[in-house]
Amino acid sequence: MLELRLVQGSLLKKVLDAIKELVKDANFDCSTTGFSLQAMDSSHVALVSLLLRAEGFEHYRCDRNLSMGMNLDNMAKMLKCSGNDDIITIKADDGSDSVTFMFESPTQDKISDFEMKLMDIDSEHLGIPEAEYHAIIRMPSAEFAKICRDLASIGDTVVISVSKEGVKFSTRGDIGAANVVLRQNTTVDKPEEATIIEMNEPVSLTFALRYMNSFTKATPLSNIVTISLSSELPVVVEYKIAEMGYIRFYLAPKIEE
Amino acid sequence: VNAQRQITSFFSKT
Repeated sequence: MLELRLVQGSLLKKVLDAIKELVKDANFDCSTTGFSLQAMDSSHVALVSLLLRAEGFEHYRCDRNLSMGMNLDNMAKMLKCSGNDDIITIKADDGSDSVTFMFESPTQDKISDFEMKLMDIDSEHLGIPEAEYHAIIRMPSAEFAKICRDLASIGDTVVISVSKEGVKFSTRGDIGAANVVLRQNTTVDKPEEATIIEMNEPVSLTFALRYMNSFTKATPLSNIVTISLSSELPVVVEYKIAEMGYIRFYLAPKIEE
Repeated sequence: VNAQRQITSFFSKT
């Protein structure tokens, strides 16, 4: 038996909006730790890792580890039927081939339940080793989204270079080229407006902008994004989910051949 | 020419 009650139900809608462009079908894994998901895009170029910790739910009951295969477009359709202030409860019985989403209005005067069929999904689970990163950039998520959007109108790939000058995002396309340089800036009114660049070693990597732009669908989840770079490793683009966990996107670099 | 690498060439199956 599984019963997860999330008071801030809108969080779940934002999570779905963040990943459904990248991944179509995925297994949600439920354990005593929390509600999690790991999935790759169909080309196996990007990977998303989601964790919503058990402590973040008002009520969390998971009698045994359960993996529930869901079509994310269908799940998003169902969650769209909830009100923005609704409490969402996810329920499933052991061995059941369906999951129920229950929506309660804040004043408890409207209660609905939507039952969704589960599916069998063959998915590979990858081990993600702890790594030392050459550079870690912490910046406003809206700024990162704007840079990715702007550069995608010029080119298909972005070169992210970190040096002691700061972090440079560069692209090149048929109509021209663009460079955006950000310097560390901690003299801001609010901590979430700061740009902090931690560099152990200079690093420069090339990535497909299409994927980066897809990751920025997670922007409504957090004011801050953290980008971790190491040569010879996928970049990690992380959005923290307040008091609950995170969404981490991993993207394999492009390499010269 | 830049070639796109895959995630599976960095992380292995568990």
